[in-house]
Amino acid sequence: FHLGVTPSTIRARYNLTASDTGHAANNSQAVAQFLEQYYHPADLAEFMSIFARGFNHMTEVERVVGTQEEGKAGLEASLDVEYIMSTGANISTWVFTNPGRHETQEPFLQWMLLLSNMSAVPWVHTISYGDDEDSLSTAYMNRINVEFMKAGLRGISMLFASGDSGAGCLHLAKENVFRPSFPASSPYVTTVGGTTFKNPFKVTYEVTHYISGGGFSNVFAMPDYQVDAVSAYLKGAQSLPPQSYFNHSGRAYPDMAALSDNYWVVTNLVPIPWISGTSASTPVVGGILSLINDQRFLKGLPSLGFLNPRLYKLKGTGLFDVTEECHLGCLDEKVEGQGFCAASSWDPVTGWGTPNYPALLAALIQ
Amino acid sequence: GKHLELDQAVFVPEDWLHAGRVAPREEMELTFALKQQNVDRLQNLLQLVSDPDSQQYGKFMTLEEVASLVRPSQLTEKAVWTWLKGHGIQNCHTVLTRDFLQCTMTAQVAETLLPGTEFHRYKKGDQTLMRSSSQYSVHEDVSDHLDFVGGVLRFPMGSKEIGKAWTGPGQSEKA
Repeated sequence: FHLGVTPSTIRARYNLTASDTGHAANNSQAVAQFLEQYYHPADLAEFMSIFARGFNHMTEVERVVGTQEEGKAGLEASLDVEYIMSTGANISTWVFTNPGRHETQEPFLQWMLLLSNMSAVPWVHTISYGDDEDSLSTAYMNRINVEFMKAGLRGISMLFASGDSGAGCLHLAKENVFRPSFPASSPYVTTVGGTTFKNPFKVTYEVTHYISGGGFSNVFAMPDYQVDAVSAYLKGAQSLPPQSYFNHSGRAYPDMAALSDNYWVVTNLVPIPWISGTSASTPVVGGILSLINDQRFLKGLPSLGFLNPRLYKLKGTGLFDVTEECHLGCLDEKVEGQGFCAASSWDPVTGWGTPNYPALLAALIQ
Repeated sequence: GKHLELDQAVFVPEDWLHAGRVAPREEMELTFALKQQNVDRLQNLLQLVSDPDSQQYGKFMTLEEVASLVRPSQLTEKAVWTWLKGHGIQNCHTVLTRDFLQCTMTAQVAETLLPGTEFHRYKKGDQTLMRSSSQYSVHEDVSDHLDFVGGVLRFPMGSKEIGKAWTGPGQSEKA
């Protein structure tokens, strides 16, 4: 029985034991914040003292890149830092904070520039922000895509939240269509969706969280690594939205998922319940990938880098398949508020599923 | 001139309020994304180092090696620098990969450099931003050497997601 998701709940569900913490010297992980979102070191310390008993962890961020200004802590920033350091426990954690030094800077772009200018950066980055694909230019998205390729070639894993609007909806004059989100729709990042416990007060199996972002890109073609998985879903799904609502040949996301509902977060020294969103699931997965990197480093292996080609070859090994419920879509007569539904194996709501740490580690350590 | 991002939506998100035209002498910093070389090769290499069935799996490159792969051509760098210097812009800095250039200039110079722009200030709480209220173009001589210019049109991403991070009883009812 529990009254919301805490580090203990997550570690229990994903089979992390007390000894599953970081040990390697050269391991590191990072979260990136934009839009005047700051975390407070005191919040992190309080969070760890209340919720993170029973496993070895750090209580301080190793490095802040950028300016942590005065002012209230942001909920988003608190959430990201507190949870990446709970699953990726005892692993050196960096916070990139990009409020925009000049009034004409684009904070996200500024973060990308930083990565292009720092020889040594953490191996895993989690980012909980996104824009509607249709609001961005193709030239911009293509170039950001190349920046993700550059990071992948360096062995860096980029994780993005899939968004909190399900399939999304673009209201057009004639007919509505689903609305994919970028960078979640980039073929060169690992996108994380959201789940919730079947019984919200117990550590049970997981079902789709209705907000979990997912769908098909209208800009990027489906990469080779996911063709078989997505085709199997499209052929086997019991019910699909009308084809006019999505581009079935586009990059499909998310790639995997984690719990995204009813989190406890400490912000401005106050413990707050009921925090939800893929902003929560993304750092959880990030921390788990950092733990796997840790074990790989101890064996003299390189980092996981860009995970998707390997993730799709696992065909679900090491993950809990999420097969129940659907996410949100357009509220209209044709789809009546429903987007896609979870199914066995990969689906555009929860990807391949949620991590079963010991099994995923075994699959990714070879 | 030529438009680089004609399909970029030009709109002010509802939580940003207009706070007047930017004065001609006010300084701003724009980001120029220079065309990179060997993008196809970069893509192929990424596939090889990320595919567990490849012999190259896990053989990652350093930032310096990536830089030598994607660094813009001399022609690109020269064309962009000539264009900027032609407008009296000298205060620029680049990154290790040399594929981004950030330059400081006045609003007046920016509006001449990027025909079509008209810079305004927008406020959201304590935050202020300068953005153009209309599309930009660049001189034809540099249009093939740039991917886009940052800091002109896009508002910071993510406000939509943040707003939904808190799911209270209202959200549940909606669902």
